Amino acid sequence: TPRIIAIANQKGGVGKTTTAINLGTALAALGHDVLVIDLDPQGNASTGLGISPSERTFTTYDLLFRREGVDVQSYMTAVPGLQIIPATPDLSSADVDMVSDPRRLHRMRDVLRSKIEAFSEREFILIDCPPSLNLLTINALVSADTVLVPLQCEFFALEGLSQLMRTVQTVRSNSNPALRIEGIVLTMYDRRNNLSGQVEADVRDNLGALVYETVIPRNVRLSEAPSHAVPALIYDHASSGSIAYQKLAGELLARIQGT
Amino acid sequence: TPRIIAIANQKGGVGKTTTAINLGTALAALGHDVLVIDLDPQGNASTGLGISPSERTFTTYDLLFRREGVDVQSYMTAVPGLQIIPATPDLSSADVDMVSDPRRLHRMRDVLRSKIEAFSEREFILIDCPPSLNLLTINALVSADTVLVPLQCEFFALEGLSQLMRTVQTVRSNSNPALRIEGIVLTMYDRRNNLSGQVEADVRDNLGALVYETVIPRNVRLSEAPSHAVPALIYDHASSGSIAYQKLAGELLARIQGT
Ligand SMILES: Nc1ncnc2c1ncn2[C@@H]1O[C@H](COP(=O)(O)OP(=O)(O)OP(=O)(O)O)[C@@H](O)[C@H]1O
Ligand SMILES: Nc1ncnc2c1ncn2[C@@H]1O[C@H](COP(=O)(O)OP(=O)(O)OP(=O)(O)O)[C@@H](O)[C@H]1O
Ligand SMILES: [Mg+2]
Ligand SMILES: [Mg+2]
Repeated sequence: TPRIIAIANQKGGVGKTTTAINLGTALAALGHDVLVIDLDPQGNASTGLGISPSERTFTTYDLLFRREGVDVQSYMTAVPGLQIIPATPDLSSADVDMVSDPRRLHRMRDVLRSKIEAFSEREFILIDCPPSLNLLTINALVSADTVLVPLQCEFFALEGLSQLMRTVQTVRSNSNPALRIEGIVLTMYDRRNNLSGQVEADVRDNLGALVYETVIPRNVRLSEAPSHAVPALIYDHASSGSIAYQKLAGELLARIQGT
Repeated sequence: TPRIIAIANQKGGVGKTTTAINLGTALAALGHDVLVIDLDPQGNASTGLGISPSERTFTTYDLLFRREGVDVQSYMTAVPGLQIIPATPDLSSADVDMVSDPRRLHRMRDVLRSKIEAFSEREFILIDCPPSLNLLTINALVSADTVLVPLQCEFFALEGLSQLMRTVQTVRSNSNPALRIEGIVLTMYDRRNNLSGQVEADVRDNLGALVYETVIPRNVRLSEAPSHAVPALIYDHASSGSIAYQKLAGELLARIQGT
């Protein structure tokens, strides 16, 4: 059965979607079968992987809310071995729609288990979470085996980390005892300014081995690629951003195999 | 009575908090009386204006939920004329706490009106919104006279703009007919890369006069200032970021006076 990794951080703009797209691509390029689930009503991962809004006829909203008698569908992307279940703006009503459901925290987990045959071929499921600790993100944490935390090398991004860790702890003690931290990856590292170095030193001091050796540099090719509807690994394979995500995939796999 | 401006964009990390802090500071420096309301459970605006977590005894959560018999308090900041009502993580349960309240969309508006004497001295109230179109952000849009939209010069940030505009339109037709767009400010503009120029051209073509002339450049002093718990205008008054926010304040005032 697949390893389900939630890519989460309630701080906005830290590189969750960019990590879901490019780490997913790098894992697929290494021969692994990967599914991305876009859990953000903004639908950025869906756009970044080339699924235009009009094509999104089976969505994460359908997965969560139209459970009976509907076959799970996922979409091919430009990357062999990488598929996606796209998101649409109607996902933003999920919180309100689920609030009276006694199993609202477990809805995604229940769905993924009940439709397990649709996912049995996958080796990885990456869930791209919205910038919030709302019911959608909690559902992802309850469903996941592990959580991967992109951490922007900025002061405000550090501030939210302890809140996120507390939430992971709460989910682990109440709903998903098996939940572990996959790792913390530093993103948008800019060698030109001291702040990045300070944040890195601070995070490695406090979180040690949880932090990947691989650091994702600030690299404009990563932010240009989505406008071409392809991952950076296809848009510019030799860019520093693409190389960093390939190294991250290698390090993630080595850690999994080492455990 | 004060002009209430919601600073909103559901895309994460686009500069909402940085704009609330530094535009607020620039308006105060020009002699206006400003209150920032931190509506984000992350509490970044509170931290950036020097209110440590342990000092936050009257918060936005109290403002919204402890309405009877409690006096509104706001905190002085390092900036004369600029005060803040800080946020704490308990604000993240606001969505769930309000869901059974028939006036849940109007709660903030009702509170601000019922406590109007506490706010009558203010000329501006800036509401720093979380990265989501949840009940908190809707409350801000229902309470506000106008909405100021920070727009990062990135492809994903453009994608969310039409969703935000639709939400503003819905709030205007259902709950707050007077709501207007204060303006759209381009943020993190990086002259070194083409993407910024493309986004600017695209936005000015489509939204014309709604877009401020003033563009906020990417400037590391803006991201360093919060770790010193002061606005960039105090941390480094002559930096390109500080100068840009002072120009933005001037342009905002000129537009208000011109209307
Ligand atoms: N390493 C990087 N270098 C340069 N730009 C980057 C990098 N990583 C991400 N970006 C850009 O920064 C912006 C924010 O990244 P992204 O959208 O992936 O973050 P997010 O955490 O998913 O945001 P949200 O909280 O809105 O979901 C995007 O425009 C993206 O293209
Ligand atoms: N013009 C700028 N130049 C450089 N860095 C900036 C600029 N504006 C904001 N930043 C930095 O970028 C990050 C994101 O900005 P900020 O936190 O203000 O965005 P936000 O929209 O409030 O994020 P969220 O969606 O999480 O609330 C912060 O670390 C901030 O210090
Ligand atoms: Mg995202
Ligand atoms: Mg913010």
